[in-house]
Amino acid sequence: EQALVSGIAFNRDEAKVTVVGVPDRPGIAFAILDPVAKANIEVDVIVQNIGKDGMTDFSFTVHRNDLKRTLDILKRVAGEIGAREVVGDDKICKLGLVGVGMRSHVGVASQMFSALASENINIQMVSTSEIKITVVIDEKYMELAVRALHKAFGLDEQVKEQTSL
Amino acid sequence: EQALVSGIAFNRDEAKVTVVGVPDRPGIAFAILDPVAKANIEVDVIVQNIGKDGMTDFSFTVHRNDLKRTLDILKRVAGEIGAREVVGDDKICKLGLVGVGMRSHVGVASQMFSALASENINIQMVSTSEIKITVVIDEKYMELAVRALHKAFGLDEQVKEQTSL
Ligand SMILES: C[C@@H](O)[C@H](N)C(=O)O
Ligand SMILES: C[C@@H](O)[C@H](N)C(=O)O
Repeated sequence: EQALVSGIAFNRDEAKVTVVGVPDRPGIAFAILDPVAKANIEVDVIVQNIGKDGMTDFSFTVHRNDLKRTLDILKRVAGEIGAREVVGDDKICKLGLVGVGMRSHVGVASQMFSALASENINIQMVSTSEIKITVVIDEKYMELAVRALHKAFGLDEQVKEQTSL
Repeated sequence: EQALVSGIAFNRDEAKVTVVGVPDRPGIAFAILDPVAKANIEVDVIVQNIGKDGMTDFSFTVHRNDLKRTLDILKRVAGEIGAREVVGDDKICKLGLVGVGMRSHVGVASQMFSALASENINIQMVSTSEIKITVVIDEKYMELAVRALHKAFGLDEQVKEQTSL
């Protein structure tokens, strides 16, 4: 299946939050996300990687306006589940490479990572699906990153910033 | 936007690999994925969470048949980039909750996590997009998890296992 990149989505109206050092046992992801859902806070990208020594980190993005409310909830939850700390950052940009046939996207992902590396832009988070590769970077690199990706994938420069959530 | 879960995708023909303790600086994601892409190994879910003390972990899934080849490549790369270790595991099941309107998916995600928690199934990795919430669990819980999710979302039991990649 030939991967076809159809566009680049980007926005800087989100913030990332991470509950650091959560116990890696059943029920913890629910304990973190349920109070956020009950507070009607919309969540976008959710990322959790494998654990080590029985602990892992659990991250997700929310709308910037919801950062403070989310951190307040998570600080309470962190105490209840015995997590180490809660960190948040609203100086981020979420970049998405959208396309069909991403099933064969290892080449596309590596090309995306290469384009960001060539501009010395650090990738803070990665999450993928069949139709999209999403990365979180520092918001200050947004325009530079979007231009680098347009160039790398030969896309038309006319893009407007999308708002999400 | 009312989230609508349309189905559950699941398969146990993948394996997860993680490069543990990679330097969190530009160019590393490319250094990891480029040799994998050049070896024509298809990659599915890619997950990276925020770093700590200048390091992070970088994971992705490949077809089970590619696990050994992937680990061989990554062990070489890990040496070149100064990563701590490379781990792999093919005893996994990838579960995806598919639907539209996932933008409001915090409620859907928390319901999915609750269903898995109620069966005491540990979530090893999480990755999401607008149309899908993907988790990695131990392969031995595949049937139990699929049944629990069908029940939680009121879906028709008739599902057949999908092969991916
Ligand atoms: C960390 C969290 O995902 C935990 N492993 C769970 O299953 O809920
Ligand atoms: C870890 C890796 O993603 C690194 N931050 C990079 O930008 O390549």
